Formats: sequence, structure tokens, C-alpha cells
Amino acid sequence: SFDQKKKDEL
Amino acid sequence: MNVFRLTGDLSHLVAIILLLLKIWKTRSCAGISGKSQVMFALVFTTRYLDLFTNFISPYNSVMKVIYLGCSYATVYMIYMKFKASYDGNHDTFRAEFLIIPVGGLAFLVNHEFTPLEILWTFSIYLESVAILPQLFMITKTGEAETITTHYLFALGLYRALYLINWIWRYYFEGFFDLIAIVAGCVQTILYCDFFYLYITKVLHGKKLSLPA
Repeated sequence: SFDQKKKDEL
Repeated sequence: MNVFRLTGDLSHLVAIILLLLKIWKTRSCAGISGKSQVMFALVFTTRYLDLFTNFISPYNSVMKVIYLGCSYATVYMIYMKFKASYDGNHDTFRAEFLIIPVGGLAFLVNHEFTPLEILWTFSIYLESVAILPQLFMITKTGEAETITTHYLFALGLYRALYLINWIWRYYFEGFFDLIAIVAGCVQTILYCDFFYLYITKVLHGKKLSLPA
């Protein structure tokens, strides 16, 4: 599953 | 955060600083594609719109500000400050042939049909092809300054390290983002030809010149 909400990457 | 993402971010930072220093020290942007730099500024602008609304960490926010600041400073230096040294005759890649299809694709293929998500997707797709005008310019001029090749190597390496980061995150966190991964693969593949020339020529003390 991808956790789209937390865009923690630059 | 894992070591691959950290070294990837640092490689990206080194690339951006290298380019800024090259233009500032030599007071010239010869051999640099202004179109690619405008697209990178667009990539950061559309990707970091949540800079003030979605706080992740001090590191994340600081890096976003640095990337935004440096990319706009680079565009400013190319098109204003050192405009006289901008080599427009060789920077002829039709950027609209990239931006329009990428814009359309971002509308069609995304995780969520909301403005912020579509702009983020646009930035991911655009970043994967933003280097094309620069690579095209090198084929037109037939050569590249050594400092420019180091810039390109660091820039290409950053997304290659991100690919490993995504493998790591899938394996350890079950996290994956197919849009970022596919675009990241395209982006890294576009550098392969350059990587080969960089490793076989520049790292052997030769100048990068085409055709080989």
C-alpha cells in the first residue's frame, strides 16, 4: 500500500 | 529516512550548489541550458506548494527552501545577471514539447484528482524529462565543461539513489509510489549515455566531447 498523504520525500 | 535517500538528497544539493558556483565564479553560464533550469524551478515550485501547510521535519523544510532558492537564483543568473553569456543558439530544445504532454499526463495519471496532487504529479513527470534540453545542448555544442559534467553526474546520481531508497522503503516499510518510481526510472535511464561518457572519459582526466 502506498501512503500518499505523507509526502515526506523531497 | 534511509542512507540512500539521504545521500540522494545530498547529491542533489551538491549538484545544485555546483551549478550555482560554476555560474557565479566564472560569471558565465556558457554551456548551461536555461530551459532545463527554468523547468527545474517549475518542478520545485509545483512540488513544494505544501511547504507552509504540510510540515514534515526541519530537514525537509530547510531543503525545500534551499532547492527553491537556488533554482530561482540560477534562473536569474542565466537570464538576467549573466545573460550575455547565455548560449541561446544552442539551447534550442522545444521545452513546450515536454511541458504540454507532461501536463496532460498529470491530469490523466495521478493518485488523486485534486489541484495539489495533480501539480505534484506534474512536478514528478516534469523532473524526469527536465534534463533533456541540457543533454540536447551538449550534443549540439559537442562538448561540456568539466564542472558541468560533475553537475550532471551528481544530478543523475541523486535519482538513481532514490530508486534504491524506494526499493528499501518497499521492503522495510511496504511503502511505494508507482508514479514516482516509474518517472524516476525514466529520469535515470536518460542519464545512462552520459554516465557512460562521464565514467570512461571525465574520470580518466579527459574532456567530455562528442561524438566520442
